[in-house]
Amino acid sequence: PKTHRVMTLADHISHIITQDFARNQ
Amino acid sequence: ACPVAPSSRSSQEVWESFSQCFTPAVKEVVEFAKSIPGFQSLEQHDQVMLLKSGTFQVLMVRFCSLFDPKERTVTFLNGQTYSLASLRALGMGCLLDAMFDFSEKLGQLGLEPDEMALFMAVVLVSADRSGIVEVAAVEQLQENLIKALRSLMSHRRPDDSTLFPKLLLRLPDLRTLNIQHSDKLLAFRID
Repeated sequence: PKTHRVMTLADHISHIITQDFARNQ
Repeated sequence: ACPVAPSSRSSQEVWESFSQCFTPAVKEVVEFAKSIPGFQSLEQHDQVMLLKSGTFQVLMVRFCSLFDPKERTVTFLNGQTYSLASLRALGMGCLLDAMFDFSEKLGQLGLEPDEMALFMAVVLVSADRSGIVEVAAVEQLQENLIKALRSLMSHRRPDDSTLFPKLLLRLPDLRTLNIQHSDKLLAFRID
């Protein structure tokens, strides 16, 4: 099932950036 | 392309689709950053820190082209146009007002696309320095980018020496937008 997490936009942006750099390690 | 919900959808669904629209926009800023000459020679930690503190501001500059300050409308990439009033219903009223003001001021400078891109690079490397390890390297990159932007603009408009300082005055506006809004707006993430 889909789980929703509410966070600030700043955290949402940080999460995407962290994921991107981790993927390109 | 960020379609805002027709009235039939709940506000949660609206926020969900808005948050999902943000993900590709953020990824584009990351790719843009990697294309900035010198950015990838910074410490990777510092690249991540600059992106975390600067991406919202870069997005604000990018979104300016969607805003029509005269008509007070926003036109998304899919061609859908929304009035300020209809977007206010989503509770983004104060951010939208600030965005209209900011895009009006930036629009009045009449920058060319390459000047706007260089300005976004300056915005990114001028972001908050807390957490930066090699401050000197970031400062040097910032100086180089500002020098490049200044010479591009003065070469193109030799008789207008006021435009460049006016442009740099937008940086504090962006920082204010960032402080006031990036930690207020909520996003939904689906795992």
